[in-house]
Amino acid sequence: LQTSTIVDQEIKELVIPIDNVAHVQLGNSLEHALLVLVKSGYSAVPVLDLSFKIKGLISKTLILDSILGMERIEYEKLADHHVEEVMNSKVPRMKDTDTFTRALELSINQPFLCIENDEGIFIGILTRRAILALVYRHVRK
Amino acid sequence: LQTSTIVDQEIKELVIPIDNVAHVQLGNSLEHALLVLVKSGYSAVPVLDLSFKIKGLISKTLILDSILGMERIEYEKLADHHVEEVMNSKVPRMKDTDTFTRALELSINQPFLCIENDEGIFIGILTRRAILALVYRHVRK
Ligand SMILES: Nc1ncnc2c1ncn2[C@@H]1O[C@@H]2COP(=O)(O)O[C@H]3[C@@H](O)[C@H](n4cnc5c(N)ncnc54)O[C@@H]3COP(=O)(O)O[C@H]2[C@H]1O
Ligand SMILES: Nc1ncnc2c1ncn2[C@@H]1O[C@@H]2COP(=O)(O)O[C@H]3[C@@H](O)[C@H](n4cnc5c(N)ncnc54)O[C@@H]3COP(=O)(O)O[C@H]2[C@H]1O
Repeated sequence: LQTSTIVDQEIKELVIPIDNVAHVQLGNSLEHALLVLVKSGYSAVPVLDLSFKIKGLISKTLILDSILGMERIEYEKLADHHVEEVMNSKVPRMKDTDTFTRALELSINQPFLCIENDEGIFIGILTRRAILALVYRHVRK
Repeated sequence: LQTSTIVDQEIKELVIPIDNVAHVQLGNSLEHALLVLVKSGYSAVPVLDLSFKIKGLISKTLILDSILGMERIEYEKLADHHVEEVMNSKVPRMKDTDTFTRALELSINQPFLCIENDEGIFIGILTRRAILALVYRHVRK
């Protein structure tokens, strides 16, 4: 794995474009968000506002945690609450011109990263899977 | 990143030992399993039998998917079904003596791997986080 080659990797090529990224809107109910998460099969997805700007992340864990009562999970609360109240607004984001090393560093604690272009427009996500597959290709060389 | 050093990494040192691994039992109800998953905060955990052998993986996604009806998520079904009916029994497992390259390859498609010793006893899990942190330390050298 020649460091010089892996660190020169452009992250643009690894990004899943926004058209293929499941997401929810700020104002969605938790019930709707949980249905999107269950139907997509993903643990967590980005939360966008109406102009497609990234606002946060929502996950099955955050939604279920917010309705966990003393004895049981209180499902009836899902319809009364909204994504904005429960989402994690500290979203790991990077520019598509940042280095691969920076993407590797952020992916240590984040299953995926939200990628923006120079004007701050959300262009897609970079997953741990894409980073690990690239590292494996280099190690095999 | 001298390939010679990263591929020589012992995976034993990266394993989260079984005492620190959240898990459920085969016979648990889905209701109990979902509570363990929500309280631990993990998306997925190993399923063990009574002699601590790995039998499969269970996740919030698999549980919620199994009770997804036409219109809504049918939570009342959770108490009637058991982990064994819903778990994924194709568990990614490796020996603690396998190579780091093998762990890297398996982690491309699996958030964590179940690690066994030579006698087939479950000793812990290896996470993508541990693999990514190691790769990052090497790239930085
Ligand atoms: N439908 C599917 N087909 C094949 N493999 C699947 C899959 N769903 C999940 N996986 C596998 O499981 C890993 C964990 O998925 P999870 O949903 O927990 O965690 C995912 C999910 O929260 C998010 N994600 C991935 N792709 C997404 C997309 N198109 N839209 C929105 N979120 C996505 O990024 C996290 C990391 O994704 P990553 O690919 O590294 O890692 C994925 C992938 O290796
Ligand atoms: N309590 C916590 N404290 C700090 N960071 C946390 C955390 N819970 C989750 N994370 C972060 O989120 C990532 C995804 O967690 P997830 O629960 O979807 O997916 C986890 C979970 O399904 C499983 N896992 C990790 N540690 C576990 C444990 N002690 N017992 C059982 N399963 C575990 O392995 C998957 C990958 O774990 P990994 O560490 O690579 O990746 C973790 C970690 O980077």
